[in-house]
Amino acid sequence: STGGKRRQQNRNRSTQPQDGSMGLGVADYNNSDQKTACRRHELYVSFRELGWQDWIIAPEGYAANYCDGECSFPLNAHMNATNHAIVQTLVHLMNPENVPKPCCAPTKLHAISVLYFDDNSNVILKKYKNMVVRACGCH
Amino acid sequence: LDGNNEVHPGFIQRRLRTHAKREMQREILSILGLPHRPRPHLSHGKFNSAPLFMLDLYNTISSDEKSQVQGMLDGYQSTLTTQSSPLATYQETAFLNDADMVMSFVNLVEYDSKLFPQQRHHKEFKFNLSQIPKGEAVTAAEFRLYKECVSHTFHNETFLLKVYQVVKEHSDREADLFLLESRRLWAAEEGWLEFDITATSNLWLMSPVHNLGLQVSMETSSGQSISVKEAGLVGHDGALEKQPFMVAFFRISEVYIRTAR
Repeated sequence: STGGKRRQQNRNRSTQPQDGSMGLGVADYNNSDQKTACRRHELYVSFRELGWQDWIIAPEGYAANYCDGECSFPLNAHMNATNHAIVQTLVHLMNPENVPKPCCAPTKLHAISVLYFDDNSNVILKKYKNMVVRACGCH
Repeated sequence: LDGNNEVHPGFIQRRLRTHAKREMQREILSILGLPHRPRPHLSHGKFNSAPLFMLDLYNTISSDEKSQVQGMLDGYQSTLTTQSSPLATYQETAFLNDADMVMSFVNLVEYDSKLFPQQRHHKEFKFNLSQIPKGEAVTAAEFRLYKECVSHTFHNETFLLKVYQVVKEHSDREADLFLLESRRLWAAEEGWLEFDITATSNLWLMSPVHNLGLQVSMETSSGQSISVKEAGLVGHDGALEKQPFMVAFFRISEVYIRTAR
């Protein structure tokens, strides 16, 4: 997107828009960034790997998704999880090769239960049933 | 995760870089709503009675979630009573299903001896409920004691076990007590004893100054006061997996209004 901004400034400066600068199709845009294209990865987060097995009794870990590369749509105050997921889905439909689907649906997540110690060695079994997604899309 | 919560073998398991690790820790702690990483005082790295009991609850919930997911897939409903589960009674499993949090509390203090010559043997137990998050209400609470068989010492003897809530303490005489439950036990009995302390726990939660703990006393059939240890009740010097503890089931009593973004 920073690239776009620079082009935007160029455009302001010159009276004639450069050929294709604004007319770049999303596919072209992404092609030019092939090596940093937005990709979705799966990762298993092991609490043991984090060295937390002395206070998290169960589960052993959990599966997560994340993306790296230049995702087209930065989440900010103007775009909430729902809009982001919708836009990400639309762009994915137009360019499924380079733009992954949204990382999660903004409304419903898996319910998980976690069993862990607190500082006083009390044990807490907490059910996280209605988890609200704070951020969505491809992050 | 596939339909029954198993991790796909296809997931890459790779070491996190320290920066990613720190980010992941921050994210997980924020999801768990914890200000920092807890530092429990674990004895010998082994689980004592409360974590073992809670792990059983966790496995019950997880297997129920799996069978519910499976049930949805196959269209059948699971029933959650397994004889091996300590929560075999329907009521307790209903509490577990309804609860959004369950907490076990470590016993903070134990007195085995008589404070005043004329006082009967008793054992005191105290639990710190200050860690309970605001807005959580106790739906059920149990005090659990393990009793071992002592028939080799008290052949054919029965004991009368009494559990009291300490209402007021005095420096120069016995505390004021409120009898919660009395139960007759055989010397040969062995296993976990559960006592319903839901009302007491709610009082402690609403008015912490009244949290003066519990007292347990035992008498022989002839009414003679006897030390609870002699009668087979396991205390802080007994086996880790038989330590006394309290467990409480909670349900959020307030509805959180999510701020609009």
